[in-house]
Order: sequence, then structure tokens, then C-alpha cells
Amino acid sequence: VPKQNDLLNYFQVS
Amino acid sequence: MFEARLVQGSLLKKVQEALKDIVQEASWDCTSSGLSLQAMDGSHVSLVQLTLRADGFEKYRCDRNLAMGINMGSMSKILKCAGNDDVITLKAEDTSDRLELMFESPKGEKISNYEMKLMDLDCEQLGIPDQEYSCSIKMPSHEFARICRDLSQIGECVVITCTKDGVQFSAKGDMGSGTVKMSQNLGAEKEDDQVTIEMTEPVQLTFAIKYLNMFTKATSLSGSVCLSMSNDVPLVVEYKVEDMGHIKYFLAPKIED
Repeated sequence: VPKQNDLLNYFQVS
Repeated sequence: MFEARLVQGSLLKKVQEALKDIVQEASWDCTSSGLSLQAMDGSHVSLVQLTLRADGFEKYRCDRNLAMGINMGSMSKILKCAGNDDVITLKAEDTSDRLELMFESPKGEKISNYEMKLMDLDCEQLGIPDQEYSCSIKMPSHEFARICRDLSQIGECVVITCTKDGVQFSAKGDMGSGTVKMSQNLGAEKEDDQVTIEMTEPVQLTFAIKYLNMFTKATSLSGSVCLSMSNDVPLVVEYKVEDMGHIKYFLAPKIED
């Protein structure tokens, strides 16, 4: 079952 | 002083409808170049980014940068008080904790004034890298909404596969499976009815349909929608807001455990 990834894994907090 | 007057006030009503299900509170950033907003949903799975350029407003003034913390539920309630044909003006003093909203009927015989309390929000801003995508798909926005609605009956996830032949949306669940394929169609009479696919590399990604369905609340803003995808990065779903800006939704893919 695919797991939901988190957006914070892609975008840096600026 | 911040002041923005939008003759086509219905655009702001539609923008608000397109945002309110995803974000409960958001900072509306006002600068001399326009209004913008960036916010994530509570579970950090999706992000919405709105841009409304100053030159799209009939009148626009912003003397000092302002970040207006807005409760989106309150904003929706107040914007529902505006008629579809009303002219909407937003106003705030530089140091005020209130946003004034004025709605004028087209002939000017009815003028409504509302004031909304602003909030102190401590928002994390994310840096979204500028990036080239392997696939860009432009298709009629109502078709995309229909596909998301239809496949959400079948399963919770949709697999989007883009090749040079077309784009395929598939879902499966306890009762069975469903697949919708859209092929490139450059011959459509109206530009909004065209399906165009630009691809440098095939892409296959899996997403939670629930979020895509929330994004389709923006359908009434634009006749077409653009999906941008690369393997292993968030999907971008973009709707134009006339010629004054856009709403972009980003959605993190599901990954194999």
C-alpha cells in the first residue's frame, strides 16, 4: 500500500 | 494604506471558494506588485499558492507591505454577502487589525460595507523551487473535475500515467477498478476544449484523490487546467485567474512503503 509522503520532504522552510 | 478595487468581484468570490476547503487560516500578503497567499493544509500534504497581480485590479494601492492574517471561514461568509455582479473593494490601514470590504452593485444603488477582524498568524513560508517538469498536460477543467469525481467512487488513490500518447487516470478499490484516458486533441474548436501534452520523459505518480477533488473547487475560475508532473516530486495543478494571476496547488505523491 503506498504511503502518503509529506510536502516538507520536498520544499524547504524559507 | 492598502486598497484594491476589483470590478469583476465574482473572481474574488471564486478564489475564496477554491481556497477555503484546504486552508482554515492564511496570510494574505499585500505588496505593491499585488496580492499573494501561500498555505499548506493541516496535514502538510498539499499547498496552495495564489497570485493576483496589481495590474489586474481597477485600482490598487499598497503603501507598505502588509500580511493580513485571515480566517478563511469568516472571509467566505462575508464574501457570500457580495452579489456575483458586485464590484468588490478591499481596504486596510497600515496598522489596522481589520480588513474593510465594500460591495457595490453594478448600478451603484446598493453599497454594503463589512469589517473583518484580522488575526496574528505566524506562517511558515516554504521555498518552492523553480523547476522544469517532465510532463505538462493542459485539459478542460471540467473534464479533470469529472475524472476526479468519478474515480473517487472507485478508490482512494489515483495513478496518473503520462506518456506521449496521452494521460491515463486509474483507480482501484474493493468493488473493482476504473481507468480514464485522455488523448491529445489539438483540433478542438475552442482552446479550452483542447488536450495538449508536452513530455520529455514518461511519468507515473500516485495521489490521494481526496485532495485532487478539493483542488477542483477552482474549476469555475478557468476553462482549462494544467497538470505538471515529474517522477518523485509533487504534482502542480494550475488554474489561471483571468489575466491577473493563478492558483497553483501542489500535492505530495504517495510513495511505496
